[in-house]
Amino acid sequence: KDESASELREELNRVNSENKKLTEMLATVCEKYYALHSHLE
Amino acid sequence: MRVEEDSTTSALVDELKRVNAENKKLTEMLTLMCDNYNVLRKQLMEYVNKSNITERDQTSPPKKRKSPARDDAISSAVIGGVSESSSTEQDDQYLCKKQREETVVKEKVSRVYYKTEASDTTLVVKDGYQWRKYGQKVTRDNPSPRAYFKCACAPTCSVKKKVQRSVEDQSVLVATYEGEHNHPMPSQIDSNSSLNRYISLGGSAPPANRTSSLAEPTPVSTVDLSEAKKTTSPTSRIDFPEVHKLLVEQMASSLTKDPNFTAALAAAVTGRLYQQNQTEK
Repeated sequence: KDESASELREELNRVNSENKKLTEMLATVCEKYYALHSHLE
Repeated sequence: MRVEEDSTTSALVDELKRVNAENKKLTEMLTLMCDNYNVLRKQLMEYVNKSNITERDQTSPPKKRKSPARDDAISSAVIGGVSESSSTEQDDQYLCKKQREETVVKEKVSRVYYKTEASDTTLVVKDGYQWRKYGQKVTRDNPSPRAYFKCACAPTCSVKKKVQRSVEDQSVLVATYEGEHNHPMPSQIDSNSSLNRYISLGGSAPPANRTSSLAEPTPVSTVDLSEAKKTTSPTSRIDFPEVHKLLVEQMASSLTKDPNFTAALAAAVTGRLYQQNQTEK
């Protein structure tokens, strides 16, 4: 049970870090998108 | 302890589910935003290309382009990377030059009629300038051929003339001149001096330098006289036989009155006779 709990924590950490990267990438894309949009306007 | 462990595990599993769901949403949002960004970027590129084409059209109006060959040349130049401004300038220069040439030709075309002898079949018109014949052709409307001449000073002088006998009167030569000479008439100096001599001979005696030149036993006076008969000044392009005859009579009477000319003539004739005797011997 301890092992399963630690595995769950590792998996949770991995997904969390992945989410963090995805969030950063999304922020960058959103920033570029709005910059382009404002340039077009 | 078991209850606590079970609750912790279930909490971790729930948290993992939530984070995975969040991960999925983030991935979908990122994909969507990337798609939107690419679409917007494509639109911007199209807009920039359109604005560039619009600017080109504004800088070179289509009305200036006349010949399709020039259009092809310009479009190929643009494709090849040559700047549009340079091709436009070349186009303008070309058109301006062409229009200038056309206006010059349109403005300077003149037709002159020359009376010739019926026996004279040549198409030579003595208008004071030297010409180079470069062609001849027979036209449908006139049985006599049409001769094409260009000024002897070509290509610096671009004047051309066409000479053809008149359909109505075969003794009349019709000369059509295109352009204007950019140089003085080659025979103008000679004809002017001859004319001056005619005038001076009608009144007083000729000047001393002229007398000395006549006195020399060279065929100068003979050449001058033949030139005076052949050469027609531009003012007498339209032939007036009576005026011409009167002028010749005045010139002849004045020359016979001039003792220097008589002496020069006698010397020339004597020299010629002497030469003939020498050759006969």
